[in-house]
Amino acid sequence: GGSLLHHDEL
Amino acid sequence: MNIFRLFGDLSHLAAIAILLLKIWKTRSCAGVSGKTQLLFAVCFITRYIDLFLHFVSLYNTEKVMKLIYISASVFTCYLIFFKFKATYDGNHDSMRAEFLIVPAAGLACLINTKFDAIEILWTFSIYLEAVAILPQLFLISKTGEAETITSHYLFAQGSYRALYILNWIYRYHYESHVDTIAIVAGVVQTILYCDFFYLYITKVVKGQKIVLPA
Repeated sequence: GGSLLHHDEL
Repeated sequence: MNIFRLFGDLSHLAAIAILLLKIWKTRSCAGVSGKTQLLFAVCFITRYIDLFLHFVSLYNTEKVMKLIYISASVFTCYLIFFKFKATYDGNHDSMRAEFLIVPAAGLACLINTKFDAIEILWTFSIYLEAVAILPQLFLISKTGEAETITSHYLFAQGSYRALYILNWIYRYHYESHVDTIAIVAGVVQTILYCDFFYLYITKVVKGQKIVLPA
């Protein structure tokens, strides 16, 4: 989710 | 969130906890590479820099996990370089960390998703994490052995990113989500553990100690 650049993993 | 990423993060937490317990209980960091722990601390700080840039309302587990990773890794470095400094095996922890940091920083400036500060720091953190375990593996090859508890730490640490690879396969298949930089670095990182995984599964699981051909 979120923009491509938002890295949503730790 | 999927089962692979969940167990990956749990395995990572377990690794950090195992190492902390080993150092705290035995009051010794023998066989532990302080450089690897420093590199991990740098990885967490550069990757989670957003925690410091804008107020963190601890409303979700992700932010709590980031704070746990940063504080635990900094505390581990404190134990190694200050509290139990006398037991730190500096002679064998001799891999030059600069040879890992400089290429990771250079590559992050060359190959990244977007040339902006936060994104370059994130990319640097991903590249550095891929090679951060090398001083630890180097130390074990120099001393020729690894304490069983340290082997468990390494197994949990290696499994975390291996599980993340399964998570990326899952997300590609079901969410068509691809983060190429993280995937390539994660595969390299996991490959570096292969010979250790082999030793762990053939030896430690049978109760033997890992002794490398000195």
